[in-house]
This record gives sequence, C-alpha cells and structure tokens, in this order.
Amino acid sequence: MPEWRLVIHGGAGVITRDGMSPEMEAAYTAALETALEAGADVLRSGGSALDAVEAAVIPMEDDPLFNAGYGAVMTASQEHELDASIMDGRERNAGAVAGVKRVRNPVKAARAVMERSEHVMFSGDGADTFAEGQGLDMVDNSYFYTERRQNALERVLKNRQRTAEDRHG
Amino acid sequence: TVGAVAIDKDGNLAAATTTGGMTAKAAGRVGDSPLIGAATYAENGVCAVSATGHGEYFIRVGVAKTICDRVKLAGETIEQASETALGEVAELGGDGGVIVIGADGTFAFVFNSEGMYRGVVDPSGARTAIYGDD
Repeated sequence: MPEWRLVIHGGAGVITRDGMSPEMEAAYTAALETALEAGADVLRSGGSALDAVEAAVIPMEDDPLFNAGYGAVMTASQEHELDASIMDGRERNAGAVAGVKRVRNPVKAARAVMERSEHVMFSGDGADTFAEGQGLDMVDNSYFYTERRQNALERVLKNRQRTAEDRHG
Repeated sequence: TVGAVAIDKDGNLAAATTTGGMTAKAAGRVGDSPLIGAATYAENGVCAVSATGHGEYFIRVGVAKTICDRVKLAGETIEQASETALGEVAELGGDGGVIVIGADGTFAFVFNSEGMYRGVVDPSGARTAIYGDD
C-alpha cells in the first residue's frame, strides 16, 4: 500500500494520436504534471486527501486546455455555466454547485457548500451569491471566454450539429 | 470535465469533479459533475471515484456510487466494479471514464472512450497518459 496517492483526469472523449499535434500533446502532459504536483505537494507534507483533490483540480480549472473553469465550453446562450462537486470520505460529507457563472474556481465553491453550510448543493444565482458571501474569488462571466471555445460554439450553432469532439466530459 | 481522487497518509479518501459538458449545451443543462453519486463519490474504507463522460448516462447509472457499492457490498475489485458500471453506461449508449482509488491505495483508470487525459502520482513518482493504448 502506498503512503499516499493521487489520481487525476482531465476529461475523456475522442482523443487520438491522429488528432493531436506533438505540441498539444506536450502541453497537455505538462498541464497534467502541474496538477499532479499541486496535489502531491499537499500529500507529501502530510495534508489531507480532501485538500489534495482540491489542490489538484484548481490548476486544471485555471488552464484553458481543459473543459473546466477558464476555457470551459459555452452554452447555446453564449455564456459559461460551471459545475463542481467534492466529497470527503471520512464522514461522507459532500458539497456541490451547479450552473454558477461568476465563481472563478467552482471546486472551491463546492467545498464551501460542504464545510460552511448545512446543505449539499446550491445552484444558479444562489450558488454564486453564496460563494461571494464566503469571500471566494468572483469574476465576470467573460473571464472564462477563450477564442477556441467561441469558435467551437459558432461552428456548432452554424452547422446545428455537434461532433464527438464537441463533447468534453 | 476534470477531477481528482486521493488517499492520504491516514487512509482517508476524497474525490472532486468539476464542470464539463458539451459545446452549445442548453442553458441550464446540468450534467453529472455536480451530482454526488453520479460523477463523484468517496467513502473511507471503500473507494473514491471521479467520472468524466456523457453526463446524462452517468446520472442514469449513478456511476460513482454504483462502483463504490459494488466494491463495498459485492466485494468486487475497483477495476471489476468500474468495468461493470461503465458497461451499463455503454449499454445505454454513453461513453467516458472513471478514476478510482481503493481503500488499500490501489488505483484504476477505466474508460470506454478513445482516450482520457489522466495521471497518477505517489511517493514512487508521477505518470501521465492520454491515449487509450498508453
């Protein structure tokens, strides 16, 4: 049994060698390594699994390569709606947010729901308001915008057809 | 979608999953990411799961909780339980994957999509992979 261990994913889907340039592959690998190290740093120093999963997710929420946080896909209404959940195995305590639009890091909001409310899930404006009240970093919805996702949205709206590549986990 | 599962020095388990979805999804559409039991679940002594994939199918199967329950109640390994749960997703027409850590620290990447961005780190070092045959 290992002293500690962290496992991450950055989404699943139509991910093939044919569709990936060496530069993109290197970028994804580096981003995964950054997330792993963020979580490993917590566990290596004796921190909790809960702190580690949050620490590992945050860099991926901040990296436009992944469909989470900054760089997440856009809705048909040309906005970003973000979701997150977190669960602590010790007492099966859990927290989640759905459809937030202004919380920079939704995983932090999910943890705040778990630790600072008597509830498990907040959604929509109420979730944003709760997160703001907890002092979390709030941003304008435009913060999550990337040209890559805008182009994908325009293509889907124009063609009225999604490809497998438009699903991102 | 992105996610993480971990076991710490005290044997505690945790899981987190965030965002996801498809381009031009309907406003207000909620996938599996925020749903405890679908994409995220953790129970000490059993396992921790984070999922990614076609969310509606993961919700209908209750993938994360199904995996933990099969480990807990049927005594399956995390791989067996994950393959069964993802098999149910596939039967319904969905695809995706899960990352799992067991109470003994064993881990599994199980997915029925072409690839999954993934990685693991422990005191022996870090490894990453992207494609299905990595």
